[in-house]
Formats: sequence, C-alpha cells, structure tokens
Amino acid sequence: MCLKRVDIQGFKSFGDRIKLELHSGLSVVVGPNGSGKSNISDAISWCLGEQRASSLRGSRMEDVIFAGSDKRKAVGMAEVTLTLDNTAKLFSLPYGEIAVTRRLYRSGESEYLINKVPCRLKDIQALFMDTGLGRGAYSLIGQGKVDEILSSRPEERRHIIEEAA
Amino acid sequence: MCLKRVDIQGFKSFGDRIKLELHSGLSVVVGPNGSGKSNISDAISWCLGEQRASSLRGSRMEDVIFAGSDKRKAVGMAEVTLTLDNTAKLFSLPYGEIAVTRRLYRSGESEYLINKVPCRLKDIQALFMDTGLGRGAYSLIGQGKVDEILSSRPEERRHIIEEAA
Amino acid sequence: MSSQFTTAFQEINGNFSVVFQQLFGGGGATMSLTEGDTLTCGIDITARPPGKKNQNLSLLSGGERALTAIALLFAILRYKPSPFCVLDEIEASLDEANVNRFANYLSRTSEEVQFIVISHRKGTMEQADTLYGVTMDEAGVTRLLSMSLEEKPDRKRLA
Amino acid sequence: MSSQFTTAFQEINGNFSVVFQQLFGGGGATMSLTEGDTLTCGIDITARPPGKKNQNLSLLSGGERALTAIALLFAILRYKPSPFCVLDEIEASLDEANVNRFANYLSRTSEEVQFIVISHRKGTMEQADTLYGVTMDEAGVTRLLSMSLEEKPDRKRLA
Ligand SMILES: Nc1ncnc2c1ncn2[C@@H]1O[C@H](COP(=O)(O)OP(=O)(O)OP(=O)(O)O)[C@@H](O)[C@H]1O
Ligand SMILES: Nc1ncnc2c1ncn2[C@@H]1O[C@H](COP(=O)(O)OP(=O)(O)OP(=O)(O)O)[C@@H](O)[C@H]1O
Ligand SMILES: [Mg+2]
Ligand SMILES: [Mg+2]
Repeated sequence: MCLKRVDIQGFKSFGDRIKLELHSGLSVVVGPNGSGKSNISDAISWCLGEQRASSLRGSRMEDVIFAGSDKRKAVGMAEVTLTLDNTAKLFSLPYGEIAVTRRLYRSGESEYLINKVPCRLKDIQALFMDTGLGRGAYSLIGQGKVDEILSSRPEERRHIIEEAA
Repeated sequence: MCLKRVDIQGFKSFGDRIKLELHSGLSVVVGPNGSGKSNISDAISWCLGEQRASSLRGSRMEDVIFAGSDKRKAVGMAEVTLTLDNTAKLFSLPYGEIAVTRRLYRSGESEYLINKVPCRLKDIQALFMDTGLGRGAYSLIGQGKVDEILSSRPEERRHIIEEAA
Repeated sequence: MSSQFTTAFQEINGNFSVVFQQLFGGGGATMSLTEGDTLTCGIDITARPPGKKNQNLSLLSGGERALTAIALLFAILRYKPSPFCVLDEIEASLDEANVNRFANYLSRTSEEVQFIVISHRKGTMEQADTLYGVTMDEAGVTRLLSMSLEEKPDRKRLA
Repeated sequence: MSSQFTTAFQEINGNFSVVFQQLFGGGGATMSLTEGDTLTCGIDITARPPGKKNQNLSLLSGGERALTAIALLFAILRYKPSPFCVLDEIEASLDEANVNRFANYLSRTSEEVQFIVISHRKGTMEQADTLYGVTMDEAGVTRLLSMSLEEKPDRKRLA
C-alpha cells in the first residue's frame, strides 16, 4: 500500500481540515451528490502537480480555495498533503515515508514541500514522472472521463503506452 | 399521447422486424448493456430527419444498416416508421394519424414517405420544425448528452430558447 | 422575433427557478442574457444548490450538473410541451434521493408530455406506467420482450 | 525509446485481449499500430463483444465502451502497476451483471495495486475492504464519516 494518508484543508468544499487514513486493499468512497467525493480526487491530482485549472473543474486556480458557504466566510489558503509509504523504494528519495504538500494563497502565491522542506513544482513533478501518476497519468480517472482512453485520436493514444513504457 | 408505434427493420442491431406499441403515461425501456436500447432512440431521431451520421454514433450513414452478427449476414436496407396520433392537430397535415417512414439502401439511396406516399426529406423536416422535435431538438436527449444543455457556450444556448419560442 | 424570444426567455427562466427548487429541495437557479441585442446575445446560467454559494457552473458536482440540466429541460417542456420526449439514461449520475425526486417529477409531467425513457435506475423503473424489456438472446440481434403493463397504484395523484 | 515502446505495446496488447475476455465473458479486443515508424504512429483499437461482428468503436453501446476502456486501463496496470490508482465512478454506465464482473476483477487486482474508488453502485461497495462515507451535514462543507472496516468474507480468494 503506497498512499497512507490524505490531509485536506481549505481546498474546494473542505472548509474544515479533514484527514483520510487509508488501508490496504480496495477503498470505496460513497456519499450523496455534491457532498465532496470528486473534490477528494481533485485534491490528490492537484497535490501531484496538476497545473490546469480546467482539469480541476475551475476556470482559475483560485477556484480551488474554499469560497465559503451560506454560514461561512471564504478562507485565504488551500492546502493538501499526501503521505506516501516509500519502503519499497518506488520513489527516488532516501526516505521511508514521503509527505508531499501543496499550498495556494488567494494572492496567487504557491508553495510546495517534500517532508516539510520547501521545494519547487518541478521537484514534485519529477518525483511522480513515469510512475503512472505523472502528467498524462492513466491511474487518475476523473468522473465521466473513462471514455477518454478510447475516444482520443490514434496518435493521442500513444502517450498512454509511452507513460507506461 | 402522440407517438403510437415505432416499427424498425434492418436498422442497427434490429436484424428482425420489431414493433414497439406505445401507451399513454411514462414508458420506460430497460435491458442489459449493448442490447439495443439506445438504438431505439437513434431509430426515432433518424426517422425525424437526423442527417449527421456522427449523431447516430456512426462514421457514414451506411453504419445504420444491420451489419450482421456471428450467425447472420448483413442486410441491404434499414427502415423505420413512426406512427403519430394527429387528432389534436399538432402537425399541419389533414390526417388523424400520420405514419412517417425513412429507408436507406446500401447503395446510398434514401426514401422518405408520409402515410406511404413518397416525399422529400424537406417535407419531413418541415413537419417537425418548431415542435421541439426538429433540428436542435431539446426533447431528444441521447446517452451521456444531458450535460450539453449546460456546457455549450452562452451564444449556443440561445437556440434552445429559439426552438421553443 | 425578438419580442417572441424575450417572452419565451422570461417564461422559461421563471419555470427554471421553480423546477430547480423542486428538484433540489431548495437553493436557486437563473438565466441571464449576455451583452448585445436580443438577436445575438448569449445566455448565462447560474445554479446554487441549497446552502451553497453561487458558483461557476463548472464547479458543480456531476450529479448537481445533471440535475440542473434536467431542471432546464423540464422548464422548457413546461413552456412548450413537445409531442413526445425521448430521454436516454439522463439520471445515470444521480444518487438514490435525487433519482426518486426526478422520477416523481417525471411521473407528474408525463400527464402533459409523453415520455419514453431509457434507464437502469430502480427509482425510474418504479414510476413506469409501461415497462419495455429489450434483449439480445440471439447475440447481435435486438428483440423486444412482451410488455408488462404495471398496475401502478394511484400514487401518481399523490406525487 | 522505440524498442521500449514496442515491448510495452506488445505486452499491454496481450493483456488487453485477456482482460477484455474476462470482463465481457468472451469476444475479443486488440490494438494495432497505424502507419509510420514507431516514434510517431498512432494506435487503433477494435473491440468485439461476444457474438457480435467487429465494428467501429463508436457503434459500441455506452456500457460496452466503458467496459472496453476499463479493460485497457487494467491491461496497462497489469504491465506497470502504479503506486496507487483513483477511479471516479468509472462504472456508472454498466448494468448489474457487468458491475459485478468489474467489481470482482477490481477486488482481485487490488492485491497488486492500491485502488481508491468513488462509486454509487452496490456491486462495487460490496467488494470494498474499507468504506469511507462523505457528507455535507453542514451545507457547503465536506466532512468524513467514521470508517467502517468491513470484515469481508474470504471470498476474494473465491472470486
Ligand atoms: N472553492 C470551493 N469552495 C467551496 N465549495 C466548492 C468549491 N469548489 C467546489 N465546491 C463545491 O463542491 C461541490 C462539488 O463536490 P463534488 O464534485 O466533490 O461532489 P461529488 O460528491 O463528487 O458529487 P457527485 O456524486 O454528484 O459526483 C459543489 O457543490 C461545489 O459547490
Ligand atoms: N449497423 C449495425 N449492425 C449491427 N449491430 C449494430 C449496428 N450498429 C450498432 N450495432 C450494435 O448495437 C449495439 C449497441 O446497442 P445500444 O447502443 O443500443 O446498446 P444499449 O442497450 O443502449 O446499451 P447500454 O446500456 O450499454 O447503453 C452494439 O453492440 C453494436 O454492435
Ligand atoms: Mg463526483
Ligand atoms: Mg445506451
């Protein structure tokens, strides 16, 4: 089991901090329409380095920061941390556990951290490249997107094989 | 109730002639994946005058003619007839019942008939214009297409109101 | 043209906000005309599920978007019922509670408009007056099973 | 590059046809390289559900397309398992029988790959080792419900 924990705060509908502890085997997330399930998958994809606001269903990146509700005010920062188990040395870093953090402030400023040490977006994207989780990742399938593997044009399909090669 | 019957023969997966008798109220069509449910809705939209093969999930219009199966050969013609009740004078024709037929042969030749009398495609399209069933019809929603009402650009949404105006 | 368009727009917009509230059990939705004269302008849509802030349509969830689109469709049909309407699995992304609200609304509206609905969902099947089974017992060839005309309890009146 | 690509392509293609047959209970699927050298060519896909003729992918039904795409995804994961995999309602258009085949396959594969699956379907929920509930009891704010670690009977071995 690789992904041990997901911490989300101020990202999309997560007005309060939540901590998702994962276990081995098959994890299934359930809940009513609009309750925040796809927002969890957006949080994971954002933390892995997703740069296109449209892939996160927004028009500007600020759309991912909690905008408030009827009873709450908007907040100023979105933060997501993925805690990964690296005992199988899947990632080229000398740690047994890796915590990847991404922050975005309303000012537009971003921060990236690996095990609480500031780094650049490039470092995070390099970490996940060629693992199936990088850009063009086949292992993150958003809602309504399963068809895209088939419906892209023949020359677009080759990147799926290249990512795995 | 307006649509009384749908007769389909040689259209898509309808290797045998089928007759769908409709009743008033809510009709619900059920069945396993790939059994031919959406093909019924394609047959209706084709008979109403749909000219784009891609809206019928094909690449050429010949794709709508029964192509055969493991045990059957392909056929040479697709034919669909919609029998409509016109006692409420919804359509500008002097008949109490209107049967609209469309045929396509492998040769590429098409035939259109109203109450068994040959006519042109234009006559069929004129019959259904401004009723909500014409081109840009809001009352035929294909599988996975419900989102299109919202996702089109603002200037595209106006045709929905114009069709109903 | 433009006065016909304006009348249609205003009526449909009024229906849209009523139907949206019925389907979502609250909240609000509205359409507005973009810049330009009524012959060329576009239409903006805002939707606000109950208890939430007004947001960009694209931030709605899969189910919320489908339900908003369904509300708009019903709003248009209320203004101008079409002779019949064919809907292919439009409620696929709704949860149980929303499917039941949708199926109830559909059943009430089917007194004015003839609906032919393709569905896998229990809530929708339960509201059927007539159920049609489609099968491929011979691979590759579609056959219709005999219809079962359900004697629906008169709950329609109650819906 | 090109020999790595060719090996990956051949292995994934082999997996694709095996997994397709398992998910559909028969039929066949395959990928082929379009014209041009291995550095620029595209990939064509043909899929044939059991008992049917080879046809253009676009003529497949909604459920058949989704199941074919799922078969390709599993074929790639079999060749190169990724550290984890997040799937958001990918089985929404499948009927009961196909959901159960999919959920069985998922459960078997989850011994090699960690899956986090968002779903509304009963067949998928039943295969979960851990179920996470998401709610908005305060409107507009997502909260997690306590997990229920299901004691799954050892049916995984039986699947
Ligand atoms: N920046 C934000 N601030 C507050 N709320 C947000 C923000 N971005 C998105 N949301 C809210 O999140 C909700 C959508 O959540 P999500 O897409 O995760 O739902 P879901 O559980 O996947 O539902 P479904 O089952 O319909 O797919 C929307 O109602 C939207 O208003
Ligand atoms: N010209 C044709 N000749 C023979 N079969 C065809 C033809 N065109 C399409 N088909 C077949 O029709 C089937 C698709 O049927 P359809 O899309 O109606 O399924 P469906 O019942 O809507 O399924 P789902 O529940 O998955 O949406 C495909 O398997 C395809 O092979
Ligand atoms: Mg969702
Ligand atoms: Mg279908």
